[in-house]
Formats: sequence, structure tokens, C-alpha cells
Amino acid sequence: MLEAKLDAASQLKKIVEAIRDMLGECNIECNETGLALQSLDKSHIVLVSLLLGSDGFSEYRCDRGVTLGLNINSLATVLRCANNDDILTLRSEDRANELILTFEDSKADRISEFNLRLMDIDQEYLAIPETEYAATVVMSAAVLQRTLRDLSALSEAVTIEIDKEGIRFSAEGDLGKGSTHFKPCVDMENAENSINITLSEPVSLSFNLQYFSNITKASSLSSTVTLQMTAGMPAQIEYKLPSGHVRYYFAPKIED
Amino acid sequence: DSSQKPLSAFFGGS
Repeated sequence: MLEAKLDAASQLKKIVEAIRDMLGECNIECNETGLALQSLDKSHIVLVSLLLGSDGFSEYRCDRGVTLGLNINSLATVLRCANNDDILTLRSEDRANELILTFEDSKADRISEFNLRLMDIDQEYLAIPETEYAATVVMSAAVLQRTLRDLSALSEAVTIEIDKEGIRFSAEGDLGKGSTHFKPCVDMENAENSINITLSEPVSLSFNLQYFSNITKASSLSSTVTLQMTAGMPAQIEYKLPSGHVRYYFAPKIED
Repeated sequence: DSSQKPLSAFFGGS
């Protein structure tokens, strides 16, 4: 059986908000090390990989592997019934067909319980190769989100170029073109505003901005984001969690 | 012009 407790329901709410626009139904695999999810978005452009280590929970118990087949929008609907600072418990018996969610406000002596029906989901898996990326950029998650939102007014696609001078985002559409360039920098007072670039060779890739904007909904989970790119390959975009990560593998647009 | 390919064009499926 699974029993996992979080001190604040907002932790799970934010994670679900970061993935719900891309995923419909997917399996969450639970074992003694934690919860994991790997699922393609409906159009197979983005793969979402979520890891929530058991250390990230205030209490965690999972004696044997449990697969939770969930509709992510149904989970989001139920989570809306929890206050952000409620204590949240996830519970599922072995071979049960439901996930029990308990929301507890210890001050008000309120306990709400919701049973979410589980589904058998035949999920497609992709083998992700271990990759040494040509460029790695760590930057503010909020700044990335803002930059992409600004450029989405111009075009459906953004080109990202990374070289030793910095990282440049550019877009071109009917009304004109625009770009934003960030130089590597260290901000001692606000470390999350630093831009760190590790590079073995310059990279330039283009991506669909609609999908990218869905990915950056994870910005509420972490102050920084790690972008990793290699020419002609999907980018890896990672938001670190206190014990785990939300990672996206994002297929670029390729010249015909 | 550039086109959008699915992830399976880059990663093998299983």
C-alpha cells in the first residue's frame, strides 16, 4: 500500500498545475524510493518526467510497487478542494481501484476525504539516452517565462542560441522581429538571478512557443531552471524540487 | 522552413 503525507497541499497543487495542460491520463509509479511519472504530451512533442523522492514527504510508506493510473485533470479538480496549507495525505491499498486524498486543517479540526477512481492506462514509454549536452544554462525560471511570453506576441516559434557570449532568444513574425540576449552573470545578492553557462560548443535550436509556455508553468516550483541543449536533439528543461525534479524533454523544430 | 517532429523521431520507443 501507499501512504504519503505532505505538510502543505500547495506542493502537489503546483506540480499538477505544471503538467496538467500537457498530460491527459498517465501512470504514477510508486515504490519505496518515491513517486515517478513519465508521460508524453498528447501530440508527442514533450515528454514530462516527474520524480518526487520519499524524502520530500513528511511521512512516506510504500511497501511494494503501486501504479496509480490517473486522469490529471480529475486530480487537479479534487486538489482544488484543498486549501494551500492543508496537510495532504495520499493513500492507496494494494490492487485498489481508487486513490484516497485527505485534506486536513489541524487548526480548524476539518478533515475532507476524496476518493479518485483509478484507471488501467496502457502507456507508451520512450527510452531516453544518457546525453552529454553541448550547452547547459541555469537561469531564473521567472525570467525565462517572461522572455518567452514577450516573444510569443511576435511568433509561434522561438530560436535559442547559446554561445560563450550568452543566451539569445529571438522570434520573427508578420509584425516584425524581436530578441533578448542575456550575458553570463553572477548576482551575489539574488543568486537565482545569476546566469550560468557551461558550453562545449555553440548551439542554436528553434521551439514551438505554445508548448514552451506550458512548460514554463513549472516556474512556481523553483526559482531557477536548467536548460540543456545539443544541436538536432530534444532539449532537456529541468525544475528542481526539494527532493526530486520536474523535467521536460522538448522536441525542437528542425529545418526540412 | 522548419517542421515539428515528434520525440519518437529522436528517441527510440519501447
